[in-house]
Amino acid sequence: AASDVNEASSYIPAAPILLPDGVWKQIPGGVTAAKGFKAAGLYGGLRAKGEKPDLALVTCDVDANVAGAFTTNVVAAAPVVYCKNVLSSTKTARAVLINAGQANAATGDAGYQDVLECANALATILQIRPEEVLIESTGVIGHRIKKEALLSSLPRLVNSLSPSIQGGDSAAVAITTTDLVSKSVAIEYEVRGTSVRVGGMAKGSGMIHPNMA
Amino acid sequence: TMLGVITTDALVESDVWRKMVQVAVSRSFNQITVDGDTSTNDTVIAFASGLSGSNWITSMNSYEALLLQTGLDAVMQGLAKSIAWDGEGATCLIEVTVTGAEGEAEAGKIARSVAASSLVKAAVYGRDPNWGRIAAAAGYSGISFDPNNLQILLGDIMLMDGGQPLAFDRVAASNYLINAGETHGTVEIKITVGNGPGYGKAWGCDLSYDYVKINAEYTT
Repeated sequence: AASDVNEASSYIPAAPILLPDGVWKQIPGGVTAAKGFKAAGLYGGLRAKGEKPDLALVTCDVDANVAGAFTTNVVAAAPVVYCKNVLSSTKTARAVLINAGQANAATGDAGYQDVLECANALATILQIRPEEVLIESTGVIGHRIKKEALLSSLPRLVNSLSPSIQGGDSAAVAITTTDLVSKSVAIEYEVRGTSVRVGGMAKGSGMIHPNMA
Repeated sequence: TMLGVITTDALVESDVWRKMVQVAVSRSFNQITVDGDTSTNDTVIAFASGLSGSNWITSMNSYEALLLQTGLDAVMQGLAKSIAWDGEGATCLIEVTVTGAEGEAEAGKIARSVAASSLVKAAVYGRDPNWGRIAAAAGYSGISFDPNNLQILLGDIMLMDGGQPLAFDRVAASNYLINAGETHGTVEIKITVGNGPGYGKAWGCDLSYDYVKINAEYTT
């Protein structure tokens, strides 16, 4: 598993991150920089071509307050509809599972059932409630996710979870599609003597004109 | 499609966290554009674990909240800019800054209108300091301003002031664009539309032949 994570994190180079100036300092890492978070990314066989990692997982050790912003495109993908439903009824979550390869958009009821199955399967492995699992997908529109490949990869993905920088970096690579670089950043600042960290990862290269709410 | 996952160990109340995330998204991811196509899947999920041991944030107006908001804005802007920098076929990042608008929303809308203009993006790829296209894109943004107050700079080179085109050094301006393209750097377009307090930024990239090639060959 450690080998998987290290390999995944070096598959494509990291983007130059152009942080605005402020009271913070940039620190190594991304989503795993803040306390309580683990991440992993690996190849699960979802991509049509190549063996670049395509499955990422970010988890929190505790119930985390969760917020979401989603496309306002009325033709929203199944995972978008699922996450909006979940966040309308709960304030906390423990995990987000992300696949690259298929967007699971314009896939109708079957696509939504796929999301539910994936969330349930991951919740069982993590021993949490399904509504504590959120899902993001990216890739080809109109294609359902390769569910069997995804489900069979989940135990390996969970076993690969790590609070390390490599864990976050491997997840950042695994969510990319046509991206030439991975995007991951973390900052740290002091507030009344306590260190607070904010980190993140993102992907995107084309079909980019977000209007999220 | 753009996806994002944000994490923090700040201790913040749920409703406050959700407001903060939307504000930061509006200042970052919602201010980028590569090709004008809004995806079916754009999503940002943001977790706050509360494990830092910091004070409990229950109001948007507290000192702790303001610090967290600026940090959140910075992380999201850093990621958003890297998406625009990595736009399909791009040779450079375009950063548009608008000042003098009535408010932040108005400034942001003008900035994004310029960043999204296919003609501005193509001009940047062609290393053409085309102030007319920039002015036009600002003008059709849907935000009203007095064109006699319009000022446009490319980097530090002023192309237009008081609504009037200037006799600028075209070679220097073109070289500025060439250098940005050759180094995959940043082209700064600075626009002033009046004397208001509104300030906003948007980010995009130039439009190259490769964009069409990539999307003609990659099915969606």
